[in-house]
Amino acid sequence: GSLVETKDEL
Amino acid sequence: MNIFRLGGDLAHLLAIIILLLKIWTTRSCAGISGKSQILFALTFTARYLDLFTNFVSVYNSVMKVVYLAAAYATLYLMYVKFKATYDHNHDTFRLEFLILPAAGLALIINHEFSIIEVMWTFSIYLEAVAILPQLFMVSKTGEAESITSHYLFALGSYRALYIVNWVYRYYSEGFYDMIATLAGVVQTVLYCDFFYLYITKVLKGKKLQLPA
Repeated sequence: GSLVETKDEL
Repeated sequence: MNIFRLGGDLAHLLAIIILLLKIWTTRSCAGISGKSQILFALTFTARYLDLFTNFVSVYNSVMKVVYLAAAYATLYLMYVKFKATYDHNHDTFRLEFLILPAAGLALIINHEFSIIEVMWTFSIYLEAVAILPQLFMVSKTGEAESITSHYLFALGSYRALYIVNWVYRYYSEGFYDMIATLAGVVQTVLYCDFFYLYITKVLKGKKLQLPA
């Protein structure tokens, strides 16, 4: 489930 | 958020500020590749399409707005306000050679085939190679002003710190993103030659000049 978590980066 | 990630963001912010201040105070964008700046503006426009749909934190939203505003402000200074100082004769890299492969790859290798996800992936691939016109320009003229070197060093450090952040996140959270990590490694590797010259020359007070 990296799809959502990675979006907290810039 | 860990210290490496924060360090990466701040290095990125520092790079953007160095570039804007350099152009503003010298009233000149000599030695800066407008092509690379176009690619960065495109990168952050494609990546931050989720600004209004995916709220993460105030920090996250503010940084996105700052990066976007700075990218377009840089383009304005280069292509409008100080257009006469733009060194376009040395900025000859063909943008389509980077944009088209990045777009094609994003359509093939992505986490999910949706508009927002493909655009995010495109931005990751494009950012990895966005500095090439700038490095090409430095190699063409054979030198870079110290301030341009500091800009490039801060910009290169940003993704290098993100890699450390990804290693840290993998061990502490079990989190990893193969697309971001591989592209980030490519992006950082492109700076290696420059890092070497920066450490061996610029930090010793010499101008960055490429060996003949």
